[in-house]
Amino acid sequence: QLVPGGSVDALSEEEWLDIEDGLIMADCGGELAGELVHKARKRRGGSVQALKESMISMLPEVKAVNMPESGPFVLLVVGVNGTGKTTTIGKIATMFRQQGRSVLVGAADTFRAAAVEQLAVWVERAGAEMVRQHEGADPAAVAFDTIQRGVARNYDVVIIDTAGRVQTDRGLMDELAKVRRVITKAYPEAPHEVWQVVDGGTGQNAVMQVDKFREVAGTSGLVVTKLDGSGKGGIVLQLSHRFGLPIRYVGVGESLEDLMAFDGEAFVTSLLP
Amino acid sequence: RLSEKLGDIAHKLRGAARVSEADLDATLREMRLALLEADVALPVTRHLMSEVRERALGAEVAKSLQPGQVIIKILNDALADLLGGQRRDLDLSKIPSVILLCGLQGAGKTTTAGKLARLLVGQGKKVALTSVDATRPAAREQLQVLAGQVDVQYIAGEGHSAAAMARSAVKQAGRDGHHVLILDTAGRQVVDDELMREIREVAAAVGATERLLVLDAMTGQTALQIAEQFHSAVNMSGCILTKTDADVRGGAALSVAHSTGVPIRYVGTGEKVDAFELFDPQRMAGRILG
Ligand SMILES: Nc1nc2c(ncn2[C@@H]2O[C@H](COP(=O)(O)OP(=O)(O)OP(=O)(O)O)[C@@H](O)[C@H]2O)c(=O)[nH]1
Ligand SMILES: Nc1nc2c(ncn2[C@@H]2O[C@H](COP(=O)(O)OP(=O)(O)OP(=O)(O)O)[C@@H](O)[C@H]2O)c(=O)[nH]1
Ligand SMILES: [Mg+2]
Ligand SMILES: [Mg+2]
Repeated sequence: QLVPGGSVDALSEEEWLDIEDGLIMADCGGELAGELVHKARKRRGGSVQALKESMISMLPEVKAVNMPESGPFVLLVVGVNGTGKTTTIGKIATMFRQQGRSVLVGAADTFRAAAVEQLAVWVERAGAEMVRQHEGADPAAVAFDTIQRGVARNYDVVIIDTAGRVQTDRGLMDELAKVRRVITKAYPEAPHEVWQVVDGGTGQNAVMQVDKFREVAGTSGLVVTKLDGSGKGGIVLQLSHRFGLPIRYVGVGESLEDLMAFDGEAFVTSLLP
Repeated sequence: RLSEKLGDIAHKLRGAARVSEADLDATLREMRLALLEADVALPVTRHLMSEVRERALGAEVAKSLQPGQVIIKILNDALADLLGGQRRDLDLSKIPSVILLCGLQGAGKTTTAGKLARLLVGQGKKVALTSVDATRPAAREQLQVLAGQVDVQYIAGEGHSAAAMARSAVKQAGRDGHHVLILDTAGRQVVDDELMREIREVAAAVGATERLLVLDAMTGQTALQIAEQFHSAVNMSGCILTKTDADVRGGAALSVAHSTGVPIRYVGTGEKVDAFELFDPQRMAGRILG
């Protein structure tokens, strides 16, 4: 089969369409899937390997996490409702505890029913400690209180859990901006990292989510959850393409150990036949 | 946005003596991309495109001075038809009637249980809530708090399995004279065979008059597989779409309708217990078209 440009295609038309369908059904996006396949076919000896390489090159280069030389590492966790923030914090806290670091978690979701109770279970399982205030307290106040305590008592890691919110809720996005500001007020170099948790089964709405959250909270990394499910997380390609944010971890289950570092090559391979 | 893109095409086609198949195919290509962008599953998109093509090749487009507009209307009607389904009230004919809620982790089941309870209390029903989620930390506490907020009884089912807990809760609801028992379950992935077996057992154990899939409106292409698998497991009678306030296009709704034929009954429009509305097919069709 010949394609414009004169190179010979390694795959049949039907095989290329199947690959494109696969990318679409993995939530890579209709337009992006078409462009990726089109570009790969035009390269000399258009092949799955060429496609794989162009997809891997779309993933942001892995920069080291912004770990401070001294004082606590402060991590703010944000994202839309139900994506897996609280559970992910349990997993991250466990990981740091296993490295011998002390961890303090701030329960800044003061709104949702049993949010603090849920986090308390994870914090206990991780062997970490928690700061909480009364129900309905100002989340910024909890964040401030947590950072202050974390610094004063020399914790290695401070993690702030926040309430889920949709990016279209002006009031809640303002609240998040305030939480971030207050964290910096409590400790000028904080937050060192702001990670947005994205559900691996989300469709193209994830683009707007990341866009708005980044604007408001200064997102510096992503965690993609529920990749143990039917979602292949192809949205990651779309997010990498548009925002270049590093994907720090992926969630692959509901238990403390179900957290893995993001492996770009393995991820791209999973999207291709 | 689809309506803008189609507006351009409609403009180009205005006053054309007839719409060529080439023009129509160009229009369908734009529509296809817009539907995929709105998270409509690929097989459903294909089905819709062939249906639109068939109707568009008919007389009405050829005669029209605004063929582009006619094509848009054909698509809008196809969406609304697919989403329309038969509009009927929840089946609450048994005493107690059990409403089973199932779905993926974090979809909004527990919050929806509270919302549904509030709605039915407002309709004069005596409602109780129960949860058989023994996995998620503080899951049952979460529902208990919501029960308090909407002023309904929380029933603590007993047993060593979700099915046993469910059965005991139904018995208790009967003894306490409730019209309706809303049964919240743990979130699960459709690829988790053990948990899909569990939800089958729970459904079989309680003879629910309504078996509702709670689905996050921002779900992508896998909404199709999710709907199919839950339908096969519990024979869904309806679906509730949550988090529609996230300005999602909501193509997942079409995937549910197309694959199961099951009607979408309600939509969640926010985090509070009163953020709950009856599903409006015309409005949803408009959102998907952008
Ligand atoms: N299968 C699977 N489930 C997950 C994963 N991560 C989180 N969950 C589940 O997703 C559900 C929601 O998790 P939460 O941690 O409560 O999510 P959240 O973002 O804190 O939710 P809100 O605070 O309500 O916005 C829970 O049932 C978790 O067990 C994952 O990687 N895989
Ligand atoms: N914005 C918005 N948030 C919602 C809506 N419905 C539920 N939520 C939120 O979504 C998050 C998850 O809701 P839950 O009720 O805990 O979800 P779940 O399906 O019971 O989760 P699991 O039990 O872990 O599977 C919570 O933060 C809810 O407040 C909605 O319609 N809009
Ligand atoms: Mg949470
Ligand atoms: Mg729940």
